[in-house]
Amino acid sequence: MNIFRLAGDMTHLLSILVLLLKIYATKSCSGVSRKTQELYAIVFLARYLDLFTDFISVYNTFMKIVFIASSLAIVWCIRVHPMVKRSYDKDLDTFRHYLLVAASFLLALFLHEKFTFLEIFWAFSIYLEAVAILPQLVLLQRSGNVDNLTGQYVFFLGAYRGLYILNWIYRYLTEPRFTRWIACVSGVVQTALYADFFYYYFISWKNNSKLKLPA
Amino acid sequence: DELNYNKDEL
Repeated sequence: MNIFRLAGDMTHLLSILVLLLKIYATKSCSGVSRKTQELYAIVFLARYLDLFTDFISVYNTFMKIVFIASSLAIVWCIRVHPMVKRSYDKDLDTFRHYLLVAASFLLALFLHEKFTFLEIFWAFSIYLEAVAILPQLVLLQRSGNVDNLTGQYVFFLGAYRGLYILNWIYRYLTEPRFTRWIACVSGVVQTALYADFFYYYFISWKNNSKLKLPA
Repeated sequence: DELNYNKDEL
């Protein structure tokens, strides 16, 4: 494990904690896309099917369980918690996320490392994660104003992706066996989706003003 | 094997 990978995992965890904190403290999920959160829950459930078949490390198993549990907790809050549920604006969150699920699964059927149940679901989760942020970005763009915690949530998620790319470069240079084209290419696509958001996030930070996305 | 080696990330 290198420093970029660890920092990437930590910012990923931090992003989820920021979101949970926001929902818990304000009892509101305004500005949060339920669809993106459901896609992430599907991503983790599909990718970590290997929890039952492979053991890599205590750290790995622990983090997998944390990611599955926290993503399900967020979806539960938005769908079931009476106060949080009321703040959900489904008219803003209209992205047709099932299309992303269908397209990712189709792609996984054709592009995978091995034609097995686990490998297809693993590839599916990689493709779906790459695009899962789209409903959230569209929602933010629609509502224009982004509250601080939601902005930080997306910022930490983007930072996690950027750090994973550094991690791959590091591993590519230091580990002779390191080849994982599916994850790396999808990861670069995913990070590119954040570029626009990062640009406006940086501008607002530089001007010390509230984050606003152009319509 | 190679496949497992490729799955050590989260």
